[in-house]
Amino acid sequence: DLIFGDENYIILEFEC
Amino acid sequence: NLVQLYWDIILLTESKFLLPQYRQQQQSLKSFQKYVVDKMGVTLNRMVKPVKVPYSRTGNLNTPWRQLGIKYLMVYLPLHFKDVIWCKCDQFCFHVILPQNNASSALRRGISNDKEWLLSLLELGDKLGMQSIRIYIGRDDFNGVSTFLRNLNWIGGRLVPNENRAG
Repeated sequence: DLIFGDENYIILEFEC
Repeated sequence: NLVQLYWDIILLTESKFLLPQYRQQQQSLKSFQKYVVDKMGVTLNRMVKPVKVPYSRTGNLNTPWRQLGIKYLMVYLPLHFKDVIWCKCDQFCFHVILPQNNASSALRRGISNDKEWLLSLLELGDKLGMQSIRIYIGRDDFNGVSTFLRNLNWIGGRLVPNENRAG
């Protein structure tokens, strides 16, 4: 599990 | 062959979240593959016996990227991106991983023409019955998305904090 990460990304959220 | 194609799509989409230092390590790739296969078993069980989870905008808990998807999609928007866009849906959220170093030419030029691909993705998310869409933009592509980020309020988006992995 620890080999995954979202550090690579800027995460944007929108409502559909 | 079709089953193999499905697995390839799932593994390629999930591999976008592998940390760079692990991408070349054979052992890590094996444990990654085992992890995804195991978790997909859990996901399939959940689809047979669905458990309702309340939707919340306040935290990542209900729509973590680390949860495997219920659907996986390869989206192609050739007018805006050269590469295929890897996507997955969980119960509520449409996760879209924008191709790294390959943002639209309009984005690169800093022209405020981001609306078209964003609208396409929002429409697709709506068609898929999703409540929200999360767009993952590579940090190394920050220059390309700075215009986009400046207009975030205007287009109704918000930044999601990264998960607390230590926690």
